[in-house]
Amino acid sequence: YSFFPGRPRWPARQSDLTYAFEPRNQLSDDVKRVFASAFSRWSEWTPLTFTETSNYFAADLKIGFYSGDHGDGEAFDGVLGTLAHAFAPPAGLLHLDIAETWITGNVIASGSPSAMDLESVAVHEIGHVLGLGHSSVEDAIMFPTIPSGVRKVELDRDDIEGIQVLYGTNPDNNSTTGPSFGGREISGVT
Amino acid sequence: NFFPNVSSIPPSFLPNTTAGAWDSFNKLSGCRPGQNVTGISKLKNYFHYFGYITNTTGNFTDDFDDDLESAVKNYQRNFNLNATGELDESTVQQILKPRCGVADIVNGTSTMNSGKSSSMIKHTVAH
Repeated sequence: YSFFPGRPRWPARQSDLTYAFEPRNQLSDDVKRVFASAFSRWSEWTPLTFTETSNYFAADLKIGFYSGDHGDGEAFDGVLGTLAHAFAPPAGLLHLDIAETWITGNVIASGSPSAMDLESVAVHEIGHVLGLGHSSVEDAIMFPTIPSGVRKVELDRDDIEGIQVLYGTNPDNNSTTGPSFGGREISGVT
Repeated sequence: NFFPNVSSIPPSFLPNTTAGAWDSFNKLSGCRPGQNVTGISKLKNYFHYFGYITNTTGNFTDDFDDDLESAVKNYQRNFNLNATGELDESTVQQILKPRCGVADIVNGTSTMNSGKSSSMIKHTVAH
């Protein structure tokens, strides 16, 4: 694991974070459920909690789907290539490329060479908005690449060690030998 | 473009989604230092974007020069590949994979194989 330069993190007094979706995207409940699940992957191992709010401008974390140049200096490049990006604390911005074919359910056994599992990418980008950089550990969520048709949503030991350096453990779950280590969900076709 | 599963994607939609943004890098497989190959400049832009080349002018040639060789080696180390400095098949296939847009290296210091110490990273960049 690694951190952003200066090791930015959300302050200790701000462990209950809110998130909201770009109103112009008008995302379905299915898509929002994917993000709720992605956030739970991180709250399982930290004291952080994540609550959706309808107040986009007041939310700590702002999630949106955009295309091309969308004003943050990091233009998206269409199908595949860069899928998403996020900004270190306390920016809280999580952007995804609207040009991708996003799968909100079962991406396994994909017949499409470009179908991307939304939750897998969401879990990775949430790691960034919490303060983690990229990892060279291939099984880690924070490894920079993910092939199409692959679902990789459970935190690796490397991810958990990194996030717990920043925020400590979940007082209700401080084990490192829990089910997520015994039966990690990484599957799919490349 | 949200779908609950792959079978729900309209067939007419699929043919238009197979060309990835970096497919042109496929033809660079086998390139090595000292060569001049059309398309190398685009690859240099890729490495610049992800922090492996720090040229600030943004003007790149198609020469496989020392800067690119160094970038390729660093990339290979970060992705657990043999650090040959050449664009071998496994390196190109890794480059072609879809990925996060956050840079791997900031200000010339790796944020991937940094020994897990943020003290090695000298400057703050918001991205």
